[in-house]
Amino acid sequence: MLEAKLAEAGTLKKLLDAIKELVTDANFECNEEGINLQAMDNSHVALVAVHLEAAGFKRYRCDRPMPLGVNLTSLTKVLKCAKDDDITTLKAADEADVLNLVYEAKNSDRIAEYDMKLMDIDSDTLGIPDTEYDARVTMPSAEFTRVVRDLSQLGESVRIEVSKEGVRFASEGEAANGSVLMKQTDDDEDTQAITIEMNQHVSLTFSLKYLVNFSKSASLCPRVQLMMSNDVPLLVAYDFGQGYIRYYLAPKIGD
Amino acid sequence: MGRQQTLAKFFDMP
Repeated sequence: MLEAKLAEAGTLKKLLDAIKELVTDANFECNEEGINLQAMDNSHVALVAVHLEAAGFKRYRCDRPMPLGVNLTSLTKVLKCAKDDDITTLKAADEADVLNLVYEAKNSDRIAEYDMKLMDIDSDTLGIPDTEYDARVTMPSAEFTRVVRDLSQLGESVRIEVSKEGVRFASEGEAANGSVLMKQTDDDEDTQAITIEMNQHVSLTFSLKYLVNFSKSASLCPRVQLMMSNDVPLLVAYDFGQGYIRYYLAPKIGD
Repeated sequence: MGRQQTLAKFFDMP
């Protein structure tokens, strides 16, 4: 059986917000180490991988590996019934077809209980090759959100170029072009710092629609990492204390 | 602007 107690429903809500537009159904793979989810969008252009560590829960027990097939729209609805600071327990029996969610109010005696239907989802975990990336950019997640939102007003795609100068995001639209250069900052310790590690110059083009979607994870984590090599998928990684959310996005080629 | 590739080319699809 699974019993996982989270300090706050808000974490799960933010996580759902960050994936529900990419993926409709997904298996939450539970094992003694925690909960994992890996799913591709319908067009097989983007992949999202989520990991929640067992140690990040107030209490965590999973006797044997079990997949919980979840419709994310339904889970979003059930989670809307929780206050952000409710203590939230997820429970499922072995071979169960329901997920039980209990919300305990922090400062009152309210206890709410919901049962949500689970589904059988055929999904095979993809093999993601270990990649040595040629460039790693670490920046405030709010800045990344802002850049991709701004440029998505102009065009469909963005070219991301990493050089000694900094990281440049450029988009060409029918009516207007735009480019944003973010230079490396001196103080690495600053939470507003932009850090660039680079083995070689990279330049890749991506669909902004997906990046805008990924950037919703900013609510989970103040920093984001962009990992890039020429001609391989971009990795956008948000590491929050309790786990991570990583997105992979296939590049566009040619003009 | 450009042709969108899929992840199949890069990842081991089952």
